[in-house]
Amino acid sequence: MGVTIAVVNQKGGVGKTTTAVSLAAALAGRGLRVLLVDADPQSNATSALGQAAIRGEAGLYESLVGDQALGDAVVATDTPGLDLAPATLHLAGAEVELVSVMAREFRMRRALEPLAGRYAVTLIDCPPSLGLLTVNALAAAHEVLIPVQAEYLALEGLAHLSQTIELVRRNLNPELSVRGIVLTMFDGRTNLAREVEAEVRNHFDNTFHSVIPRSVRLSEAPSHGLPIQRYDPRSAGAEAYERLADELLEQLALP
Amino acid sequence: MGVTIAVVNQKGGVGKTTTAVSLAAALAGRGLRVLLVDADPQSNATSALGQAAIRGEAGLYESLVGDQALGDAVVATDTPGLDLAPATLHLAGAEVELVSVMAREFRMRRALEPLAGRYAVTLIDCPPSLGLLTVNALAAAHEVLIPVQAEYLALEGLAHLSQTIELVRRNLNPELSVRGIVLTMFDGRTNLAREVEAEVRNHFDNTFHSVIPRSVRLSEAPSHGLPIQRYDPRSAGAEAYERLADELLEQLALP
Ligand SMILES: Nc1ncnc2c1ncn2[C@@H]1O[C@H](COP(=O)(O)OP(=O)(O)OP(=O)(O)O)[C@@H](O)[C@H]1O
Ligand SMILES: Nc1ncnc2c1ncn2[C@@H]1O[C@H](COP(=O)(O)OP(=O)(O)OP(=O)(O)O)[C@@H](O)[C@H]1O
Ligand SMILES: [Mg+2]
Ligand SMILES: [Mg+2]
Repeated sequence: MGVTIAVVNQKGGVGKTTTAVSLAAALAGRGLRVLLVDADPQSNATSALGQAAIRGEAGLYESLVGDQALGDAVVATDTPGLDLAPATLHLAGAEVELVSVMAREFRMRRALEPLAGRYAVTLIDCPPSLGLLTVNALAAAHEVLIPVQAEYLALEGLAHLSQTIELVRRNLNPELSVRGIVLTMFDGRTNLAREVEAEVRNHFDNTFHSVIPRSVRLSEAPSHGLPIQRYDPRSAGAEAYERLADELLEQLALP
Repeated sequence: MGVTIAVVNQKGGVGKTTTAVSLAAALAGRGLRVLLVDADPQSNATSALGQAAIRGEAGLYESLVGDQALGDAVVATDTPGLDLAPATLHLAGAEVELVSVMAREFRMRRALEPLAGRYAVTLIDCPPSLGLLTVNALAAAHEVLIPVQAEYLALEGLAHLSQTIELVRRNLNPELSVRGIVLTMFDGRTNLAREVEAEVRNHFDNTFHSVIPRSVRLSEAPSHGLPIQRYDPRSAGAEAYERLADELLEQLALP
């Protein structure tokens, strides 16, 4: 029985996709079977792993709105041990279409249930909103990972995010817990980054020790369709996500 | 009769809020009366101008879902000539609540109509999605301004954004046109930024000449509740938005 982790933050551009992809690859690199679910209509995680967002066949959208088995849409990636449930272009319409579907918040949970036994870790990359796709991911997950960019505006939404997670825990998924906050795009030369770090560690005692530095190699990797471990394994970004994987595995007490 | 410009990009963290706030302040600095509408539930534009997201009183949410006059919610800011229609916390619920409201896509347009005569320029800061709030902004606007971060992942969504703008033009707002693309967070030292710039200028001939450099002063300004022109008027970021304002005014043939 594996663990499902939703990577969530409604603030845009804070490193959700980069964290989901890089962490998934780091965990697969340790011999774990990992599934990455791309629940963002932008399908950035799908293209960052070199896959094309599904046009014709069934994908996540068809499993949420229809009854298509998600397992049929799962593809292997270039990284051994890492599979992907790609986003489909129609996913953008799912937020509105799901509004009137029965048990709308549980569609993703139902779609993932048949796959749970196959993977040690399932990561869900979420869009920058707290709409029905993100609520579906929170209802399907055991834990939440919150990337926070070391910038002022990224702090603002954390209270709202915590409230939403609490609402989901009370109404949809009692076992949901916050695994932790990961500081991203950290530039230690600026006062702002250090101030934000101090503020975050002060308010959230489950902030990971590993901090992801700002590193241009991380932003280049998606254009090659490769996770950072395959694009530039010795870069500061790759090493930081390796440390994060170590910390996470220690906490999860996974091999 | 003023011009209404929606600042839109579903990709998160590309500089929509920073562009809307900085441009609004630069235009107000030239003696124009400017209204900034914060249509993002994160209410970043509201706090970047030193205001608090409205808790009790009526704001944009009440004008979209109810019949409250938006003019009652407009506040003056520290920048002379710049008014703000603040976001309200309930705005997060508007995407779902608007789904079953009559003429749901035109609620923002109706709310802004009584205010049109008072402002030379109205800028609407949008959330990182193509949901009903953004569609409302596109239906209410004459023009669209698209900030694009000089990064690979930011390129991916432009085709989807263009399609959505075309759909709105055909079904909701025939006079909508794209004013242009603004490259943001541009770090000329990286190949990636130069490649993205070449790609964008190649595909979109209405890309502004003015490019906004990556500048930590821009990301510090919101923590002081000030637009960059008041926080650090001689910074590279402030000067870049001044040039952008010049270019925009030339194109709009405004004084
Ligand atoms: N540590 C880092 N250093 C430098 N660039 C980074 C880093 N992490 C992410 N990036 C880049 O910053 C941009 C935003 O990151 P990313 O797309 O992962 O954020 P996101 O939260 O998934 O965005 P969205 O809200 O649109 O889903 C991307 O262009 C990415 O390549
Ligand atoms: N030119 C710049 N140089 C450095 N930092 C910048 C620049 N423009 C914006 N930022 C910072 O980058 C982050 C993202 O910018 P901003 O919040 O304006 O983007 P956005 O597109 O409005 O995000 P969202 O999608 O969440 O609405 C913020 O922390 C902001 O302060
Ligand atoms: Mg993403
Ligand atoms: Mg914004």
